Amino acid sequence: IIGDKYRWPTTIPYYLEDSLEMNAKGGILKAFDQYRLKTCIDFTPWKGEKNYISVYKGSGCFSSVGNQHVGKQRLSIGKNCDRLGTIEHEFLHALGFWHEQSRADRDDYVNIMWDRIQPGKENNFKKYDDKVSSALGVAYDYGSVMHYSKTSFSIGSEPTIVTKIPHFMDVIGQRMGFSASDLTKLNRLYNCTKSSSFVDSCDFEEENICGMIQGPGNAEWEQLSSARGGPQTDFSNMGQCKGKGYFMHFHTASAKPGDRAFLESRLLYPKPGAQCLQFFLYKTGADDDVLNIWVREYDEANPSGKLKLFKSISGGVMGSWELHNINLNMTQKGRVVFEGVRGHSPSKGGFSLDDINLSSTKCPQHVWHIRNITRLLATTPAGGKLYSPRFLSPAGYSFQVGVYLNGTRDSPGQMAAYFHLTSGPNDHKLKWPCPWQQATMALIDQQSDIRQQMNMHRMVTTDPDKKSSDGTEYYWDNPRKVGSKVTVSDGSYYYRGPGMGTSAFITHSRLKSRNFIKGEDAFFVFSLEDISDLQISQPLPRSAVHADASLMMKAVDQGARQGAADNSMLVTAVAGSVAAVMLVVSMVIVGNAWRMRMRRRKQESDKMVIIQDMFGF
Amino acid sequence: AKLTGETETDVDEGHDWDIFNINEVAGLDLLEGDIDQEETFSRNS
Repeated sequence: IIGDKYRWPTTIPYYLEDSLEMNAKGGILKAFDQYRLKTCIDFTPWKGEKNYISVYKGSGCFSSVGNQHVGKQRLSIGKNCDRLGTIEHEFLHALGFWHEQSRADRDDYVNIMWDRIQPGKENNFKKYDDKVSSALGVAYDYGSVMHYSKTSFSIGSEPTIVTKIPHFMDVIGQRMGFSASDLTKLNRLYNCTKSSSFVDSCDFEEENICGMIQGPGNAEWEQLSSARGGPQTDFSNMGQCKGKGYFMHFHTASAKPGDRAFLESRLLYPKPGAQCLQFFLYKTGADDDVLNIWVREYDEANPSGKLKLFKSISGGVMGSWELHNINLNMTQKGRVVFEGVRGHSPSKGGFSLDDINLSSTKCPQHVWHIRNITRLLATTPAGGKLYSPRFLSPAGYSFQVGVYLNGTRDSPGQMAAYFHLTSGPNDHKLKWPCPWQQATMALIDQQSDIRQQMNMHRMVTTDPDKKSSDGTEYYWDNPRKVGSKVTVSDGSYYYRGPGMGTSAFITHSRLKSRNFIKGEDAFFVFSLEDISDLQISQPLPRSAVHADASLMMKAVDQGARQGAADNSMLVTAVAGSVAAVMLVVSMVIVGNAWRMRMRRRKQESDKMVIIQDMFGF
Repeated sequence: AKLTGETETDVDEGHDWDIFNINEVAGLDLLEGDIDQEETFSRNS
């Protein structure tokens, strides 16, 4: 929307109202993280600023367009609106964006099928001319999270919007998250020059390897496009681009036992606190080769840097690119250091690194690598469910995710995903039914740069009060109580509780788009986080509390004054009544006196006795 | 009704809900499906 008056400051105050569902509250905070990662927009709890966004559970998902300067500007995240892409969509409205297909130039790109639109709904397909709305110099974007889906406002199931390039028919209406163009427009509108939480990304395609340096070891990392013993290609391009496709490799096979090779990032200045380091690692060396992840931090006491170890990786899966997420905690400027250490066992290869990303956010907790998903998609029938390994949450809950790759029997054609609690080693000391744990299931779009990833997220939250349909059992009770026994191939067993998720996690056409599948494989990341603290109302800012308090005081004061007025009126009324009674009594007395006087006068005149005027009282 | 490991709750109840469907079911008739129109930019419908 054109007009500076519609802009918010780049840090936007928000208030999460009590009416919101817990899963929505957690989802909104996740959406804010996406804004922080990919734009310069930040969100901060409302501290009394004049204008703020107040999010509540209305009867649907809706928002105003732009900053309306109304003080409390409401945005609704109602039932079924708690998808990450939907929340991002509504906040983009609030930030000043219309729908993509209402652009002035939309008729160049889509045909609106007027005869398929529900009668009376045609006004929803109007365009805004370039005096009202600007596309900010960005080309029409079929992949925008702000685009209508193809059957919006349709009488039946026929599309109301037909893209002029047929390929985009199944692209429009995506609710995964920001597209690259959405981000370009948002960053242009708010003059962003850098993001709030992104720190660095490197796919090692350039010769300068993103400013990384070789550290003080007796061996070195090399920039390669294939390595002896593997991998044959990099991860970013999977060898599909001639003359491209590099990664960093430490060939432990040609090093001596105990040799070390350091690869250090350029100097980084992340926000103090939690950071997430993500990268892909391909191991072909010995089991006892070790990759250490350090941070070298600099301060006045340590001008040449002080090393802090965050993770040591050895053994594990060999011969494939694996996603690693490592939580760091940098408090000042520093470098991320990858130290490869040659073990004593025979090695035929080494360590290979690609697609490194660092951001000031918490990492997802677990990775599920689905190998050869292309073959699984071709061979799994509808209704066939594939379960992840079991994982432990930081609070100690054990869980797993089950996916229907080809959908359920009732809704084939799209991937379904369900979260289950499972029995685990800590069950005896955990709270049951499991209270307010939010599970995030995200299918990773395997783009090199985290800012370009359009991951598909869905969240579900355990409500300890939720019961079975007959009301006899708690849904999120201990899986040993409300679950089924699952026997594993090695003879061990565990219990799996009931699941919660969605039959519409992702359509097959979207699954096959972008880089959800790369080199035949897919990656899910999962987290199970305690969101109990979101049950408590967001504190009101001091000014609002003061305002409330002063309003209350005013009310009390007014009440007191009113009371006083009431009292004085009562006194007046009583006094008036007393006076009136006294007056009447006086009149009666005076009247009586007068009558008696007249009678006496008459008697006196009769007796000729004159009595002087007497005081009545 | 007894809960088991096979029990599933589909939060989307078998639908691939988009914003417009959600608001339609809720009986909302907002501008372009999900825009809460303020007076300052009201349009002639």
